Amino acid sequence: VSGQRSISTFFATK
Amino acid sequence: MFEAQMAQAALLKQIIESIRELITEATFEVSGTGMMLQAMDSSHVSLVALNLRSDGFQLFRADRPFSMGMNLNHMAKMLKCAGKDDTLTMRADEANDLVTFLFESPGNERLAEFELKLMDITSENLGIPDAEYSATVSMPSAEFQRIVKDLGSIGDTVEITVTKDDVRFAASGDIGNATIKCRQLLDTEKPEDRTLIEMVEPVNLTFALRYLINFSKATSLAPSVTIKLSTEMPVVVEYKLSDIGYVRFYLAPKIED
Repeated sequence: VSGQRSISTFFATK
Repeated sequence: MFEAQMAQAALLKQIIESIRELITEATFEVSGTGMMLQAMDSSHVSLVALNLRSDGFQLFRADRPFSMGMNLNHMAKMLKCAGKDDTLTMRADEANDLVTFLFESPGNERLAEFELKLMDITSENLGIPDAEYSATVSMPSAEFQRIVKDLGSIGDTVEITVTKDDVRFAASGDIGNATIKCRQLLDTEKPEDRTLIEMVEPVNLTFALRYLINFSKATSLAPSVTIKLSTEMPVVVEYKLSDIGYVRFYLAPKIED
């Protein structure tokens, strides 16, 4: 396991 | 004009205490439906969503949608000054950049008024879709806190695996490895002592433990916690606030590059 994803890659900006 | 009254100032104090290390500044959005807050931590790995419904307040009035940007550490400083059984009234209007917290003792013999300066906060608001999750685990919140704290002393990340029989939390580090397995437990005296596993399909995901440990600061807010998981999706850790709403924490998974 390596990469920490950003939460904004999962939920689109309103 | 915004005005809202809560029976227990201690509830808002506890809520803010549980999120203020993750997010130091946030905007409360006030409307007829209640008070909402959504904010990412500074590294944009996790997100906090707080919802306090208007019907959960003793009194709630918001003439029009209103944004209140606050420094949560400053808010916490003021809320700490409330007596443990004090009621809380919040008041604000658009004419000045202040929110007033009124703490009233149960016998009405003491009334404390604190005014907090509001601030403009520019932040991204994310749309969180109503998703079906592959697995939903509800367990005593104290048990979840113990698991993430215990594993935090072993490793930096936790691998969560849900099968139909159990949920496993595993960590490894320089000193060795640890696995904690929780089986479904439905036959308990109190419903909040249950461990309930609803699985559509098995999941296996890895998360940074320090965030989960941070989320578990909300343990005192609810006897039970709900963890929702789907492959390659952020985990949702939800604490229901009885009769008023919820605090949800979202954490992006670690994914192999």
